[in-house]
Amino acid sequence: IIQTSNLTKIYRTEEIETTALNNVNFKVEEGEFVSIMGPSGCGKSTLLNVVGLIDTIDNGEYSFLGKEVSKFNERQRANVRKGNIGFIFQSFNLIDELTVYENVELPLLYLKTPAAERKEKVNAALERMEIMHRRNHFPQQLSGGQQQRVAVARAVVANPKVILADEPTGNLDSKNGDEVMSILTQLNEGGTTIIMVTHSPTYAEYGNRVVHLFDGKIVTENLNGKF
Amino acid sequence: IIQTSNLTKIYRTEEIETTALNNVNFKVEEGEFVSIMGPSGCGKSTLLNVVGLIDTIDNGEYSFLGKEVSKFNERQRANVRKGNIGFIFQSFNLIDELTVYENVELPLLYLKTPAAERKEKVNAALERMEIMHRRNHFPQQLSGGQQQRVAVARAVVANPKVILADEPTGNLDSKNGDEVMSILTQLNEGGTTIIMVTHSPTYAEYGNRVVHLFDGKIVTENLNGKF
Ligand SMILES: Nc1ncnc2c1ncn2[C@@H]1O[C@H](COP(=O)(O)OP(=O)(O)OP(=O)(O)O)[C@@H](O)[C@H]1O
Ligand SMILES: Nc1ncnc2c1ncn2[C@@H]1O[C@H](COP(=O)(O)OP(=O)(O)OP(=O)(O)O)[C@@H](O)[C@H]1O
Ligand SMILES: [Mg+2]
Ligand SMILES: [Mg+2]
Repeated sequence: IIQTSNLTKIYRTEEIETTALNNVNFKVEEGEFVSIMGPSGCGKSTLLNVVGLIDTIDNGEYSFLGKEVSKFNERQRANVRKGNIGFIFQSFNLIDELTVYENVELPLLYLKTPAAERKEKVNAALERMEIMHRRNHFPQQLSGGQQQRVAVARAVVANPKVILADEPTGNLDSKNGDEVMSILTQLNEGGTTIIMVTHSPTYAEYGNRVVHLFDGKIVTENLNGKF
Repeated sequence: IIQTSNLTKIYRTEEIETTALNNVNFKVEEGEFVSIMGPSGCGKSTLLNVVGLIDTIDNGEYSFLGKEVSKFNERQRANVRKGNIGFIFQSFNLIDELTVYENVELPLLYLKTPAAERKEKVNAALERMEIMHRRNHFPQQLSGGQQQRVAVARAVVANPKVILADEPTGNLDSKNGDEVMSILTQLNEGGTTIIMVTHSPTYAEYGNRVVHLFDGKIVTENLNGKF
């Protein structure tokens, strides 16, 4: 479902050039649950953003769902993302001007889901993340962990093929963290491909494979014995 | 150094009233290291914001450095904060328009620290947090963990009496997380009072006391055997 070949991403400012991804070969089969770990600044979020077609690459090839997408423009990338990819961003990226309900509803609006079905799916996602009672609040009226739960609800509401989760439990206490992992695991058992960045070795073990990044390169991969 | 008595904070919107803090009695002696834990939404950030004079209270009393401050206006609270309190916010609250260097320098500008001394202290804090090489970048050009390290540098640069740290390691890998804890421990050994919110039981143990919040109330306190 995802295959990159010699994928390189470089950020350039006036004085410094940062190679965030350095000839990365990364392959994910449909239905996998892959955990990614590595030190701060080693390229994890960049890899998720590139794989999720949020960002472009400088060199290399990237095939998503059998299509070569590395040279797609923004509009083409947005079309491929819709309905296929759900994101849980490291900084949540909730829209401040929208309520909790509207944030979670947004992916379904892009997919032109009919109103009654939208309502049913949004309510189910809000209930599941135990944030229903706050659905008319704005993100700034929520705690850090509550915002994260809204981000998770939004990522799963359209039941995408692939979920990219960047530290989905970082701001959560263990009960809520375990609940997020439970949701991701259930989605995976139902066929959704999961790629998750985490700093928690315990949560990394939920995946069937753990990939270690370092300085923009994959340095080790460990199967977790689940395949 | 900090004493609250029946401290209550309520957020009111059109349809819902949330009691974030519910008659909290909280006392911190000078030189303590207190860890605060509790589930998402239970009032931890609210408690830190109130204790740190960022936010006001609705009921109760609050004495900081021997002064009753519960009825201070914003200007009075800002004056007390300066030089006394350093913050590591849960969402970092870095200023996007300032570079890394300028973000860290800001507390010293408020204190009217002379330029040569400012430069020395900022450079020391940046070196310590291993973010010196990025000092001319803007926050949006940094990874999540790098932003957090900048937030820590800014909190410690003016060597305040009290540091309030809200999840200071949430976005960090274990090496960087341990480094932040090492800095906080050293500051505490030098006399700085530390109050830290964390979801990590391991890091909570660095403090000499662990306070558990639940639904806006302190429900248990455990000494860690260090006093
Ligand atoms: N500006 C606000 N308006 C309305 N309600 C708010 C506001 N800020 C916080 N709250 C509510 O007050 C309660 C306590 O929030 P707080 O941010 O203190 O929780 P927390 O313990 O820090 O949680 P977390 O671990 O998720 O960061 C929550 O229910 C939250 O939704
Ligand atoms: N917009 C940008 N401009 C310049 N450099 C950037 C930009 N975004 C990221 N970088 C740099 O690219 C490198 C990789 O960043 P990335 O966000 O992928 O790291 P990460 O592994 O997710 O780290 P963390 O665990 O701290 O979130 C870092 O050195 C970072 O500073
Ligand atoms: Mg990241
Ligand atoms: Mg909080």
